[in-house]
Amino acid sequence: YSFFPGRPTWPSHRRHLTYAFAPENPLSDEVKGVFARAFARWAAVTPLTFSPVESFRTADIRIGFYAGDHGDGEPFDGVLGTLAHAFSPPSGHFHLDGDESWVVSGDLRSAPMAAIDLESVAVHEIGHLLGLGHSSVEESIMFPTITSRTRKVDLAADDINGIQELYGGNPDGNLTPPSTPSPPSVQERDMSRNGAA
Amino acid sequence: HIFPNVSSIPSWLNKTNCAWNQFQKLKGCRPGDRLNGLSNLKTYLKQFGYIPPSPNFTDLFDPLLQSALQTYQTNFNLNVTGLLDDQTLAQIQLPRCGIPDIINNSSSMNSGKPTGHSATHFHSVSH
Repeated sequence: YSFFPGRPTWPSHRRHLTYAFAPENPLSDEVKGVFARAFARWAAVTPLTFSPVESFRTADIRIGFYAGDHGDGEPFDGVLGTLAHAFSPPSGHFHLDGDESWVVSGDLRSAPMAAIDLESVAVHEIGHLLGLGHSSVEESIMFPTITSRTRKVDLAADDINGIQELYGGNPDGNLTPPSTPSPPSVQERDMSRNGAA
Repeated sequence: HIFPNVSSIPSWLNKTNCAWNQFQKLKGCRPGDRLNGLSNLKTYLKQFGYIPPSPNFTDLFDPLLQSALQTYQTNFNLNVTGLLDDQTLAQIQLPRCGIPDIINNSSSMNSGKPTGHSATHFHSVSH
C-alpha cells in the first residue's frame, strides 16, 4: 500500500463523511446502492462512517459521471482506458468516465468485453478519497488496473493495513463487509479455484 | 452508460477499441529505435507519473523511456526488462484508474512503504 505525498487524511475530528451525486446525473436508487455498498466496505474496517446527502455543494465527497474534458485537467478518454479518478483528502472529488459501460449487478461472465463493474471501481476510488495511493499488490483493491468483466470488491489485507495505518481500525472490530448480490465474476471464480484469494 | 445488468448493454456499445490499443504495434521496439507512436507511449507514462512532463515527446526509444518502463514493470510485478515485451504491453492496455502511480516523483506502490520513502526518483538534469 502507499499514500499520497504528505500523507493527507481527513481531519481527526471528521469521522463521519457525507457524499452526494452530481445533480446532472439522475441516478436510480439501485445505482446509489452500489456506492453505499462501496462506502460500507471501508467503514467496516475503519472508524469512518458515510451517509448520502442531497446537497452536492456542501457534501464532503462529490460524485459525478463526466465525459471527455470535464474541467479538472484530466480529461476522460471514452471506452476503457481511464475509468475514473478521485482526489486525495480533503478534496472529495470523485469522477467517473460517463462513456464507460458501467454494470450495476449481475453475472459478468457473459458481459460484453467493454463492461466495467461499477462497485469494483467505486471501492478503489473511495480508497483514494480516504488517502490511499496505488499498490503493487495485485489482489489489493488499490492495484491500479482492472480487467473488464471483472468484479473485485473485497478489501485485501494490503488495503486494510494501509487504511488502518491512516485511521485505525473499526472500534467494533472489523465488521463483515456488505454481501455481494451477484455471483462471482470470472476472476473471482478462478481465484477461489486456485486458492489465490 | 449505467446498466442494471449485462444483458441490457446494447450491442453497439460493445466497443473494445481503446486509445491504448495503439501501443500494441510498438511490440519489440528496442532502445535506440525510432518508431511512430513512442511519443504517445511517453505521454501515457507521463500521465501516470513515470516520466516528467515535457512540452514535446519524441518517437525515440531513449534512456528515459527505458528507465520509466523498468519502474512501471517493477510496480506491476513484471519482468524488469525495460523493453516493450508482451506482458508489459498487455498490462499497459488494461483499463485503469486515472490517478498517477507516482505523484510528485516520490511515491511508491510497494506495500508498507509510506510515501516519500521511495525507490523511485527521477534523475533529471537541469539545463
